[in-house]
Amino acid sequence: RPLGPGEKEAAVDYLLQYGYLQKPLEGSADFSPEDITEALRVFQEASELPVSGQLDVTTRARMRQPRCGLEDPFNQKTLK
Amino acid sequence: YLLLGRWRKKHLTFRILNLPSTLPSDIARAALLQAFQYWRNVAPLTFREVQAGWADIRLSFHGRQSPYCSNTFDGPGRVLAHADIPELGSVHFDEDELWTEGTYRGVNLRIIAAHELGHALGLGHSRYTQALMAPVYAGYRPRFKLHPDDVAGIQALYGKKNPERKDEEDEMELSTVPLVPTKPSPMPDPCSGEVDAMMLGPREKTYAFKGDYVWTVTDSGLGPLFRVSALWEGLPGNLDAAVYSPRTQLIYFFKGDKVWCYINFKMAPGFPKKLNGVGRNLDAALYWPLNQKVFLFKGSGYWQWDELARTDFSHYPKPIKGLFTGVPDQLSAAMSWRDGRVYFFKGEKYWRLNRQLRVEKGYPRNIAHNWMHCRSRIPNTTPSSGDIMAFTAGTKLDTTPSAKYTTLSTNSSPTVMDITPQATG
Repeated sequence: RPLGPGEKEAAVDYLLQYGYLQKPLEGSADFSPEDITEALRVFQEASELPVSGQLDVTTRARMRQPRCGLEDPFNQKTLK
Repeated sequence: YLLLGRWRKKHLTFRILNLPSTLPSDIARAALLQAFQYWRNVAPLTFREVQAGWADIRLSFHGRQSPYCSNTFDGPGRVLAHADIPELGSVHFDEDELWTEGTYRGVNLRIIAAHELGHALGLGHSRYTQALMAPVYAGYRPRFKLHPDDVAGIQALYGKKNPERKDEEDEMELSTVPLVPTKPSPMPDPCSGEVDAMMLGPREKTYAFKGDYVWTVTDSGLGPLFRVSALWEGLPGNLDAAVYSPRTQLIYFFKGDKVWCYINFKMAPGFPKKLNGVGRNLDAALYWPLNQKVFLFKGSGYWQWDELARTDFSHYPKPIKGLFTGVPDQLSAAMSWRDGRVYFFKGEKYWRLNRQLRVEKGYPRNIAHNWMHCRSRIPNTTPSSGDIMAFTAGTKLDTTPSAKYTTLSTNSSPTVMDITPQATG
């Protein structure tokens, strides 16, 4: 199903909020497609989902699951 | 697991600042207390509740607005809770969630609280999606327990729970209770075979109560006799009945027209309560795992009680013989045991029932010989698998606690479930 309005932004917010994307220390948070693909892959692997790097239906559904508000330490790059 | 920090001390205080509106406060409290217990069971940590002033760990509920938390919540769903890492100690729950206990509906408070306490103790999120410390809520699990990764993480922070030290801690906990009998009372002889009550308690320990004393019964022997009040502070002796509910992880004691309820070895707030809706001076009580109900016995009748629902006792008591085939009236004690069978005790004898609640062949048998490991003065009866043989003394009395509680009450709503024979098939 194609992305609805705001779904991509919501996904980026999720990846940011939970530590899959590194908040840049200065400047606005516009991420390269590579950054987002990499962050999605890490999230999908940690969630035991098919690792596609795409914002597919199962990934979006997983992002809607109830969860803890603390970050996830699964992206080694952002973890550092 | 991921380690985010640790407390420099292992004996922490905690304070519950407020509770959710979607759960009766006693059930919510019990859920939070049990959450601490999961971590206490596997690490050399102790948690002492304070009712006022500062505490190391502070649990509270807030919603989209909060005067003391910049991390506001987002309404039902999505973010359920958050916590600070050591040594900050704040643990916040989203008050807009449907917090529940004992059901698949809503969000289980006990499991989420245990997760957030994991953070407050220094753990980060786990890669194991079935671990407690996984970031996403995996739903209600009736027999929830920590995942090996959770245990490995907390022990990496605070070390293993040393059984000797555990006993010390329990002794220390016990030392706050007068071990010296307040007035001399005859110590019972377990080999008399007579008991006031029997209970399969937390961690499947079998407790026998007689007079002012309680002891454990194990496959290898009897534990030392303790005064009842030395373990359960505030509990009188000469009890009528005792029952532990794995469903709520609460222990109930009955005597006269009152019921006592304990979380671990601490009396639940507001107890003892007066019994209403059921008889006083009960004979026995048991928890039946097949329908998760508590059964209370007196004379020739029984009451069936659902701890988590309002029960209409107007159709009770029902005849014991109508459900428990072959069991005598005027019981001394009753218990569902870890072999899946139900045991009834009267005088020096006991009866064992199969899963269809029928007394099995070859019963009654002698309590002293088959349960209390006493050399019998009666001809040796061949013990069955559910009975206990082989004898050594000195089993350590289990004082490991467990926690959650509810209230015993009645009102007009119909009985949740009737288990008369035709209904159970």
